[in-house]
Amino acid sequence: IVRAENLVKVYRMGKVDVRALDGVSLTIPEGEFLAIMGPSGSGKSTLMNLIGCLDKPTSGTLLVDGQDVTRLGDRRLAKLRGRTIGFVFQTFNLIPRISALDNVLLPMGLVGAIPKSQRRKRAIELLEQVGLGHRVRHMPNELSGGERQRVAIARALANDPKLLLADEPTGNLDTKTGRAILELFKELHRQGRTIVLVTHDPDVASYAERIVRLVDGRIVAVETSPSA
Amino acid sequence: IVRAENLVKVYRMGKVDVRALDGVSLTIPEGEFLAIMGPSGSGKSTLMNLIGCLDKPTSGTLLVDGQDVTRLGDRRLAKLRGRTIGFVFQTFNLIPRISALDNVLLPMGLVGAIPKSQRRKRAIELLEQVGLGHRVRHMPNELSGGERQRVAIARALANDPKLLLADEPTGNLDTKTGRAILELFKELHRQGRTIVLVTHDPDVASYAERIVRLVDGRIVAVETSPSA
Ligand SMILES: Nc1ncnc2c1ncn2[C@@H]1O[C@H](COP(=O)(O)OP(=O)(O)OP(=O)(O)O)[C@@H](O)[C@H]1O
Ligand SMILES: Nc1ncnc2c1ncn2[C@@H]1O[C@H](COP(=O)(O)OP(=O)(O)OP(=O)(O)O)[C@@H](O)[C@H]1O
Ligand SMILES: [Mg+2]
Ligand SMILES: [Mg+2]
Repeated sequence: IVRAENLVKVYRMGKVDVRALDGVSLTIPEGEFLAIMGPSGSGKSTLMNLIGCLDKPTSGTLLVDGQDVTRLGDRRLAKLRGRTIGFVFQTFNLIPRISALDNVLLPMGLVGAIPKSQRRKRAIELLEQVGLGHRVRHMPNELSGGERQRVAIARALANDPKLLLADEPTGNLDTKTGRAILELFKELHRQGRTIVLVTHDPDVASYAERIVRLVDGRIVAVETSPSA
Repeated sequence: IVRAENLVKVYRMGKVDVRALDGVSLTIPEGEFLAIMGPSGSGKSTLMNLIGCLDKPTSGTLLVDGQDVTRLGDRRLAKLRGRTIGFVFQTFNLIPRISALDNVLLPMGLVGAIPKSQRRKRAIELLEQVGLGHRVRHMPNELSGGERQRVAIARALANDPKLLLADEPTGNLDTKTGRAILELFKELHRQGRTIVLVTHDPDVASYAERIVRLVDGRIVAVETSPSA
């Protein structure tokens, strides 16, 4: 479902260039549960943003769900994102002026794949699944850090994506709450979805089937997860 | 340095009240290294915001550095905060339009305790201590999640605070980078500062001398850290 070859991402900053990705090649078979690990600043979020079609590479090839995303225009890229990909951002990126419930409903309205009559029920169920059934009316600034993270997770699942990209989804959660989220991911994976999870926590990475390690914008190791 | 008695914090939300803190009493001796743990939503950040004089309790007594903070006006509260407390926010809260360096310089300019001629050198050293010597000119949106977190840490240390409050400061960091930060905290503690650290990670909590556990807005356990 993802085929990346020699991805390079350079941020030009006046005299200095930052080579955030320095030639990354990676194939993710559909239905895989993959973890990406690596030091802070090694390029994990940059790679996720490319796979998630939120940004384009400086050079290299990238096919997502069979489509060459470097060739798609903004509208078709947005359509691919909305229908196929669910993205949990490292910094949540919730819409501040609307409730948790409306944050989860929003992508359903934009994509239109979920029938109108089912949306509210689905949004509430997703929030219950991440333990926030009692917080649906809260605004993001009326939620704890871990609660905002969980709204971001529920929102990413709104349109039942084929490919779930989660950038450090348990960083703000205690072990028990984090484990509940990972069990949810495990079940979504069992149902056939592809999951890519960025994490700093080896216990979290052990839920995946395969682990890719990034250092300084390059893949330095690919391992089969010990628990796979 | 902190004496809290029966702290209650209620958020009124129309028909429903959220009792984020439900009678918390805690004494933190000056020079202690304390960890606060508990499930997502248990009231840790709320408690930190009260201790950090960013918010007032609904009821209860709170003395910080000998002063009754429920009685101080905004200006004197701001002065106490600026001179005595360094706060690392769970969501970083960097100023988006200025660089990492300027984010660290800003509190120095506001408080005036660090002599003008020394500020730039001090800010650069703090950024180097958190591993960001090569990122001083970057804007927050040109930094990775873990890099933003580290700028927030450097900024909290800008005015050499007596009391450092760090709300999940390693949540976005890999083990090696996180450990470097904790070694820095350990050294600051050794020099006599009081450190209060909210964390979900037992390995991080083990750097502290004492661990307080919150559940549903109440302290349910107080333990001596196994490694103390
Ligand atoms: N817009 C930008 N301009 C310049 N440099 C950038 C920009 N965005 C990211 N970088 C740099 O690129 C590198 C990779 O960033 P990225 O966010 O991918 O790291 P990461 O592996 O996700 O780190 P973390 O674990 O801290 O989240 C970082 O060193 C960062 O400073
Ligand atoms: N402004 C607010 N209005 C209403 N409820 C709030 C508000 N701020 C926080 N809460 C609620 O108070 C509870 C405690 O929040 P707090 O941020 O202290 O939790 P926390 O222990 O820091 O959690 P986490 O580990 O997820 O960061 C949460 O359940 C949250 O939903
Ligand atoms: Mg990142
Ligand atoms: Mg919190």
